[in-house]
Amino acid sequence: LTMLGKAHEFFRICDVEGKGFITRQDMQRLHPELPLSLEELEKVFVTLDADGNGSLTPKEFTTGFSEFEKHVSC
Amino acid sequence: DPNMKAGATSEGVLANFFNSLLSKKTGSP
Repeated sequence: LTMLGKAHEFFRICDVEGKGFITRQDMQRLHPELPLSLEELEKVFVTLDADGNGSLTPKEFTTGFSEFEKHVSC
Repeated sequence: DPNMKAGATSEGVLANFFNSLLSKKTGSP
């Protein structure tokens, strides 16, 4: 899978209702499934929400993921 | 520098988050 493909797949995991964007609530719903605390999930959300409008678009999510991929490949 | 430290922490949390999603997808712990 390409980086974009993976980012979209992860976006779908987070966007459980298929709204086309991710809210703080969606992020916190991942809490039982991921080994991260609510505080960490909040931090992830704030970090990815570049414009700070309270929702994550696929673009913001993909940008965050590509930064992570770059970091990993270095 | 507190800003740099905050940046590094966010990176760590993001890495954790995406690694967890990767594990979830592949089904490995």
